[in-house]
Amino acid sequence: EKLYHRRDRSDVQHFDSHQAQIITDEHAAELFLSRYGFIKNSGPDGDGDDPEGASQAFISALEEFQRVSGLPVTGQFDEATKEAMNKPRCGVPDKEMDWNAATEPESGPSGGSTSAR
Amino acid sequence: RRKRHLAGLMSKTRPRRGLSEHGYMAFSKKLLKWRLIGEGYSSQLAVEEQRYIFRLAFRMWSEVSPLEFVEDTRSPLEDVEIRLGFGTGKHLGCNQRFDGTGQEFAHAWFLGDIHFDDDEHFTAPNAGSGISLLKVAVHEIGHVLGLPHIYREGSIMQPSYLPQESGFEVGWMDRKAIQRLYGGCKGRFSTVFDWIRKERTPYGEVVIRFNTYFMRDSWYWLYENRNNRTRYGDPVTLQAGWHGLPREGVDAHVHVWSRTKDIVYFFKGTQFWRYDSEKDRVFGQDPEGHRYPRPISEGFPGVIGPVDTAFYDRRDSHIYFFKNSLVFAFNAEANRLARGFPKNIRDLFPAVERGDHPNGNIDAAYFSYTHSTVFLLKGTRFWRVVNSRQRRRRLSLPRNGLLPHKEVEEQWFDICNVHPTALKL
Repeated sequence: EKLYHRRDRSDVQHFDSHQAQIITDEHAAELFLSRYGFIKNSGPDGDGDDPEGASQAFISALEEFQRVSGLPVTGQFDEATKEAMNKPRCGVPDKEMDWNAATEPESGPSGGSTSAR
Repeated sequence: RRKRHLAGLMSKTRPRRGLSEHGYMAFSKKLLKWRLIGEGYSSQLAVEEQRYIFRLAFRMWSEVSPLEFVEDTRSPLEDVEIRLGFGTGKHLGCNQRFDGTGQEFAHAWFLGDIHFDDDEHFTAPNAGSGISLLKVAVHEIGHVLGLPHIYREGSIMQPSYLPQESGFEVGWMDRKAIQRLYGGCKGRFSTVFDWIRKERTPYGEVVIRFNTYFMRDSWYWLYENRNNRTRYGDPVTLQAGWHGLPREGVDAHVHVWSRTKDIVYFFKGTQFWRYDSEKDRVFGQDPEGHRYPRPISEGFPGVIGPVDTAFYDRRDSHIYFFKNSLVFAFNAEANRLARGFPKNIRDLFPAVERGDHPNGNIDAAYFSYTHSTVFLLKGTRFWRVVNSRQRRRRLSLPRNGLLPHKEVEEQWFDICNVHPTALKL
């Protein structure tokens, strides 16, 4: 029996609702940073031919996220950063995204019609 | 290479709809329609509650910008500028899936679509738990209007949700941000005045308080001088706050306040009312036995209504009535028109800077206790009357001289209309 204790039903957990994937590791963090515009032009898996550059991009994106979120700028995926990334938030990107890049994958079928209006 | 070249051209030629620091003016229209999409109702709140919260959210942006919003449930959808809806996971044909409970709770697209993740626990304002739908709605509407995320404490446009503070309002920073895109609020006023009241403190002392009021036809705003903004939730209708005054508004307010008199009058057309500041309503019959409204010519012989505006000058205990280009000075103690009046407004209130003068037909003559001076308002401008302190410093200033005009919106901020359908929220 679904129990209702509060008039506004706020105490009832939606058992059947899906849960957003908690961000626990650097890979998920990189997805987050890419999605909200902190990492530009390359997806988390990138094209793999410049691991050094990708990790530097990840660190600087992490630092930028920490800065705008008012966190200590450590460049590390620390607990405070993890907690901030898992807060409820708006889905609009934080940083100006290069629409063309965002809509036109570097690799993929030629033609890239997604950017044509 | 050709494709890349074209893409480069496009990014240069069309305005970048990305999120530059100040955002962009998303709409050139001042009246915007919105609708909660039928198939996008939330499963958590009653539909009426959802619509009420969105109406309030739109009103809150209207209170601080020249934009007005009206809910439109009839027009073809393509005529509705802002469309809101709830969904979970893959929703409303949107290509950005929601992630379930936690993290992303809503997003907005610059073409006017706002989606809310119905897996989140959205609650009504001040519920004290869950995620306030009002706060999220105000945030997402900010995006649709062109505002980016603002990483400042107190801004509603911060990307992460802050638990509900009681009494959430659009803060100063966000007001400036939206006005940077759409400009400030302009408009003519019927009258402006400081309303003085005597109150008794818990210790039985009588203290005198005042508040500043701006009236525009049948609406009014209380202006908080200390906070440089109007009271939260204003404008309200005249009927709601000034009982017994004509529904369509007044021409003038006069407070005769001297050693022997403390009387508040309102004027409209050819009639006037006396206001009972204690009971906060107009007198039906005042202690002297006069029944209201009364003809102006009866109470103020020599003055013919309607008047443009009026104010009481405590320095000489005269009421100055303004009508077209004439000024009638009325001796409130002797109860008669002062000798030599009416006079031309240009003679009585000369321009300090040649040519910078309202030339009559003013909207309001307002003595401000905050500024200890009189202002003459007309249209979107005001002229400050030279006061005695200024004349002591600059002897060349004429008595009652009008200093060069300024814009009302540069001195009194955020006196913004809302759409009539949002007035009663």
